[in-house]
Order: sequence, then structure tokens, then C-alpha cells
Amino acid sequence: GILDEGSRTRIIAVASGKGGVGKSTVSANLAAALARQGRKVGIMDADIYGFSIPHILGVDTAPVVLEDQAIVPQTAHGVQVISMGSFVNEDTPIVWRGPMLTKAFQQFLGDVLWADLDYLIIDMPPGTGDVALSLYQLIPRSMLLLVTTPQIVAANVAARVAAMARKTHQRLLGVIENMAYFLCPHCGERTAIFGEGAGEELAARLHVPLLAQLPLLVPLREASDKGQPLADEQLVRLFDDL
Amino acid sequence: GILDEGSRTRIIAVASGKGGVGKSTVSANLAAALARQGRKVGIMDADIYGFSIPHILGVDTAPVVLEDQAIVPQTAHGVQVISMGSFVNEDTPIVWRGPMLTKAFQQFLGDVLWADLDYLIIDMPPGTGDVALSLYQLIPRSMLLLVTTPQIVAANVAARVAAMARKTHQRLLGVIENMAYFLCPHCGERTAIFGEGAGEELAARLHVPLLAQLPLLVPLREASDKGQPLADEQLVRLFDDL
Ligand SMILES: Nc1ncnc2c1ncn2[C@@H]1O[C@H](COP(=O)(O)OP(=O)(O)O)[C@@H](O)[C@H]1O
Ligand SMILES: Nc1ncnc2c1ncn2[C@@H]1O[C@H](COP(=O)(O)OP(=O)(O)O)[C@@H](O)[C@H]1O
Ligand SMILES: [Zn+2]
Repeated sequence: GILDEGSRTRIIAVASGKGGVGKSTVSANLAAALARQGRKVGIMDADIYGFSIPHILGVDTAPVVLEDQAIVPQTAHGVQVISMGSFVNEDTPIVWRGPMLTKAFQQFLGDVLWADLDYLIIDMPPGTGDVALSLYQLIPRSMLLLVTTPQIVAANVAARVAAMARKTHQRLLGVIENMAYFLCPHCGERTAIFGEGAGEELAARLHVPLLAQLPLLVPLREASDKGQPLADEQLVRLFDDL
Repeated sequence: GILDEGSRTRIIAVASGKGGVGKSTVSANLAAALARQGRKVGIMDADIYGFSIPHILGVDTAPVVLEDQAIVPQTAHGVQVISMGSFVNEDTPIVWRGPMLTKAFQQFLGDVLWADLDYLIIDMPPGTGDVALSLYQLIPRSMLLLVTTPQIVAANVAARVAAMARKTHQRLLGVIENMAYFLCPHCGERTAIFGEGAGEELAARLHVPLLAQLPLLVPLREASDKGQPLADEQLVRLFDDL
């Protein structure tokens, strides 16, 4: 399976440390863009409390759990999907302490019947706690894609995730600066709502590439609300370069 | 102390479930606005991994720890402040599992030498895990202020926090819809970058007041970057009504 040392599946954890910077949006659209290119892709929503991948990818049915506890994941837009959100109602709070998170994470990795994937994208929760520690312990060969906004505070939290990855010798693929600026649809002027520069500085500080600077795009947010990942050429091109 | 059943300190936990919706911004500016009115206010940054309160309030020195482990909090803008960020470097990852979070939370409550406060604002971490459970167990009389953006996915996560609070009989004070819209500084036109309506619907669904609709304000973000909470009349008025 994908946990084996010799597996050919590239496992990319999309992390930021801080919530609300665009991890789920980037993860879901990246997975959909890779699938559109004909790759075999899976996505795991590791944000057990704040699950949002099923909504963004338009998955509204539950995975099938077989007698031997094996889990058959859903498929949407050519992507295999597993999330806590597929097992509970959107209005059910997951009131668990740390050890339960780790258990769910282990089951998502070990019990799901993933295909022979080219890529498994893991949408990480905020923080550097239980799930981040379990990621390293269970899949030391996982690689990290860091997402930040252009704001200092967000980049500082992302830098802490990078520091942790350096300690655990996980490969940092690069930085995506999201919400980089807003282009007014009425007058075409740009506003740096969340500041500027911190994404570039973070990439420079970590000696990794700045892979993309995604503006705030209303169509991207609307696509997430509708459960239809963006097929927009511009976005796909950004992700294709990854 | 503040943990006693009969204490006069009103304890308000600012929660959202989802990260990046503005909990820290609202918490810090609310605390500063209350202090400006002459109230005795403390703020606790319970987001142990993603601490940002010291940066937003411009606190750059560490609290003093006395011999008996009692902690003397910092004071900034008339607000007593305690945060994990005051004990470590901004680039040091806190790589802890759940039980350590609970321990830090207990120390922030029990060991800090809080003044005889009118209000203690608790900036909650994302999720409904260890810290949220500990809040209820340690301070059952704490009240919740919910922050969401106008987007469905964010309001759904906030609704899960509310569902947990209902189970634990904690009082919900109301909903603040943040990033409600963006007013272009160039042409004055409004754009609903993060959608619209979900804050109002959440308040209606929970039968609690929609306390404020805060637009995306570049000066508010700049104030956070500089460590100078906004003294802007409009914002103070919004919070004063709380
Ligand atoms: N580039 C973008 N343009 C417009 N909206 C975005 C963009 N990236 C993210 N969003 C919106 O911002 C919010 C936070 O994004 P999300 O992917 O949920 O972040 P995270 O997974 O880091 O918590 C969501 O409402 C999402 O729809
Ligand atoms: N009303 C607002 N106007 C402009 N920027 C805001 C506003 N509220 C929050 N922000 C910015 O949005 C980001 C997320 O806010 P933050 O308070 O850190 O959220 P949380 O504590 O929920 O993670 C920060 O960059 C902050 O400066
Ligand atoms: Zn404009």
C-alpha cells in the first residue's frame, strides 16, 4: 500500500500552520488539476475538526465501509476522497482529544483502499500537534507544500511548520503565496488586502521556490461553495507547473 | 481567582471552529476597546500552536515567572496578556500532542496573577478538541462569542462549535460576521469576496444576535501588523455595543 517504503505514490502534505490561508482550496484544486492531466490522485482531509474537502469537491455521499473495516473512498472529479466530513453530518461537532485524531489519521492511511496512486494530497489541519507529528512518524517520506498569505503573522506560523519539517528531514517542495492581492472587478485596481512580500521572503528564507502567487479570486471561492473545483485555465496552469 | 464560581470576572471565549476568520483580530481589538473604556481586561491566547496575540498587541517581552511558578502577565494598551508566543521565539514550533495543550491552558488560567478583571477574553484555537473541551471543564460559566465569515463552509464549522456549546450549556453571546465585504479604496464599489449571508443565517439559526458585520479593512490588518490595535472610532463603536 501507500505506506510502504517502496511505494511509488508521491505523498504531498499541504500545510500552513495557520488556518484560513487557503490550504483546503489549494489542496482540492491541486488534486483536481492533477486528475485532469490523467494522473491517479487521492486526497485525504486530515483536518478532522475543520473538514471542508467534501464540500469543496462536491462529495455528498459516504464512503463504503466493508466487513473487514476496509474503507472504499468516494471519487469526485477523478479524485479519490476521504474525510471525516464524509462520515458525519456537517453540523456534528467532532469533540475528540488528541489521541482520537491520531487514530482517525492512521485509519485514513491504512484502512482506505486507495488505488495505485501517482499522488496522495493530504490537506493538513492548522497547528504543529498530533496530526503533524503522526504524519512524520507514519510517512517519513511525505513532502510538504507550504501555503501562506502575504502577511507577516501568517508567514511566521508557516515558518514554524517548516522548522518542524527540517527537524524531521521532510522535504519542503516550496511555498504558495495565496490571497496575494485583490483585483477590483469594478475598476481593475489592485489592493494588497493582506499585505505583501511575506510569501517571497519565506521562500527565500527557507531556500525553496515560491511556486505560485494566487490572487484573491471570487470565482475560486464561488467554485468552492458550489463543490465544483475551478477549471479556469489560469489556475490549472499555476498548479500544472507544480 | 477567576476560576472561582463566585468570581465577578466575565469570561468570554472568542471561537469560530475554523482558522483565519478573524478570531485573534476580534479578540485583541475587543480587549483594547474594553480597556479604553476603563474596564479591567485580560486576554489569553489559547491558540498554543498558532499564537498571534503578542504580535497584534505589540507585546515583545516575556512574562515574569516567580519562584512559586506564579506568572506575572505583560500589559499592553491597558490589557493584561498571556500567550505561548511570549515564552518562545516566533520561529520555534510548539510540537506538542493534546495533553500538553491542556496543561498549558490550565497554567494560563490557574498560575497567572490576573488582576481583579471585569473581562477575560480567551482567543480560542481552531477546532473542537482538547482546548475547547478543557474550557468547558475548567470554566463552565464561560460565554462564547462566535466569529465567522459570510461563507457557508466557515459558518458550518462555527455551527459545530455552537452545537458543542449547547451540549455543555455554555451561553452563546452572539455572532460577529467578519470580512463581510470589501470596499475598494480606488472606486468605492463593494465586493463580497467571501460571499454573503452566512453570518446572518447562522445567528438566526442559533437564535442569537448578529452583533456586528465587520468589513475587510486594510487599516485593521495594518494595525495588527504594527502591534497597534485600531483606535478607529467605527471599530471601537462596533465593539462598544457588545
Ligand atoms: N485565492 C483565493 N481567492 C478567493 N478565496 C479564497 C482563495 N483561497 C481561499 N479562499 C477562501 O478563503 C477561505 C479560507 O480558505 P481555506 O481553503 O478554507 O483555508 P484553510 O484550509 O487554510 O483553512 C475560504 O473561504 C476559501 O473559499
Ligand atoms: N476585518 C478585517 N479586515 C482586514 N483584515 C482582517 C480582518 N479580520 C482579520 N483580518 C486579517 O485576516 C487574517 C486572519 O485573521 P486572524 O485574526 O488571524 O484569524 P484567526 O484568529 O481566526 O485565525 C489576518 O491576516 C488578519 O490580519
Ligand atoms: Zn475598485
